[in-house]
Amino acid sequence: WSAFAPDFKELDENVEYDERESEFDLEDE
Amino acid sequence: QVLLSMHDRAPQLKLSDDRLTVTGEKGYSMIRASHGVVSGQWFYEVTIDEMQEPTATRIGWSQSLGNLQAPCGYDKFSYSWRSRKGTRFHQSHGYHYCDGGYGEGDVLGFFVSLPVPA
Amino acid sequence: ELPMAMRFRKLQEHAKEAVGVYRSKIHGRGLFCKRNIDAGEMVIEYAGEIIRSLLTDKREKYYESKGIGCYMFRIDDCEVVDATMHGSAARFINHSCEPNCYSKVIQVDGRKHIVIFAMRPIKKGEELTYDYKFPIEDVKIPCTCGSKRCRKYLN
Repeated sequence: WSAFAPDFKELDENVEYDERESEFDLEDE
Repeated sequence: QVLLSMHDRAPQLKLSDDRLTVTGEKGYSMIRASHGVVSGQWFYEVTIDEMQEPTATRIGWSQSLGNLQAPCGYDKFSYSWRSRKGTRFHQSHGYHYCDGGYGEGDVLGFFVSLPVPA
Repeated sequence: ELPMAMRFRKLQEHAKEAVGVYRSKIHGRGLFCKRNIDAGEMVIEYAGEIIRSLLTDKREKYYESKGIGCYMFRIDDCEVVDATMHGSAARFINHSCEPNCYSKVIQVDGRKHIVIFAMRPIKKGEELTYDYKFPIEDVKIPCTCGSKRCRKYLN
């Protein structure tokens, strides 16, 4: 079923998302 | 005595017993001081004890409504200076402030001048 | 009758035997039962990327801009499971106003997990459904669950 959704990755368990330094930024210099 | 606040902070931050040092990990979050200021001219200093690549800090001034689960400078209630590139942030917009940033071992100074309310 | 943590560890081994994703009359694809399930049985974890709550708005806007359907499930005030791009088959579970499953947040080894449980015995071939409990809003989303007690709208 994961083939129906491109770029989708099947998981067996939760994965903690690794935030980037710019995660909250609307705009950076 | 002005210290880092035990309660006015994101719970995931690690506060030292003397409440003078804070350690963060993973995503950005915020801690504020035990006391705030309303008017006048105020200044404080921070030493960066440890900050290895690729970690970063954003330090500055925040009103009490500033979101603690975001970096300082995320919303309209806070203003910050980032270690990386020395960018200043407000409302999640980064503006050029100085060439280069700051790093481990640096001592940083933060000044605010607030008018007396009418 | 086993402790929750033990049931959860067994679930990780056996969930794929119990459920699968197939075409649904309710909406596109849905989650279906591949063997009989008992009432109260742990069915599948709603697994995905754990993100902080503050990041949900930005992600929702991004998914909307790409025309991607958003699959998020709140754990608590601080965290949300985002199964949109990384998740388990549970993301395909459809809403029904007369569901056969419910969700519960459980804690195992200090970590929280959203788990789907069976409300009643579920027979092989039945679609697994859950009550989304969307907040009431002015702009209504029609419900296609087709159940006798359908509330007509998801929100």
